[in-house]
Amino acid sequence: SLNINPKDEL
Amino acid sequence: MNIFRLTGDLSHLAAIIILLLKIWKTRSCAGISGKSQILFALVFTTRYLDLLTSFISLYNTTMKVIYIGCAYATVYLIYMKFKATYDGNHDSFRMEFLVVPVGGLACLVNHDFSFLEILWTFSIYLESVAILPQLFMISKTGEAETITTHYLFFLGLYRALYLFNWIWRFYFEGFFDMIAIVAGMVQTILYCDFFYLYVTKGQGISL
Repeated sequence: SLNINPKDEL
Repeated sequence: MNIFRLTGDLSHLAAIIILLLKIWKTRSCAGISGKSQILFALVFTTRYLDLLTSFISLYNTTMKVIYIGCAYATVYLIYMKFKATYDGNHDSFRMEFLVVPVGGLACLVNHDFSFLEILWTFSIYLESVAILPQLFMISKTGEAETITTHYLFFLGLYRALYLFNWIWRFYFEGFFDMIAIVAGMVQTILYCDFFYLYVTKGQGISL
């Protein structure tokens, strides 16, 4: 499943 | 975390530190666009509001705080401490020409119409074009100091490395964020002309 838009990046 | 993201983050950090040190050591911000630096401060402020709402990791929090702190320190050095050396006449790009359309686009094209999500989207779009006042200034004066070109090189390299990071994450984690990817591609493309000059001329650029 696609994991869309987690905000763990900088 | 993969090698592309880590080196991307470190490249971004290097760019920010290079610029701060350059201004501090030379006691001058000549050739630096204060407007690009204001836009980057706005980018970090709107993107990292999630510092107040969610904790991801110590690394994540630390880097965010450093980026925000350095961005505001840079703006402070340009507009307050070394204001006399700021070349405002050549820094004539109109910030509203970027902020207003980007704000509109963030409201129209986003993952979720909520306050934090729209600000995050705004920051992604704004970051992709925030360097334009700096590139405009260089094209106007026709030159850039060696250290300024190093700053731009690491700043451009950072988003290019993130593109590889997103390819990696798509294959290995099923991660996919179209907004970040498209904006990241636009951002990287804006640096291509500069990359070419940096590699072929090596040092200080004069057009």
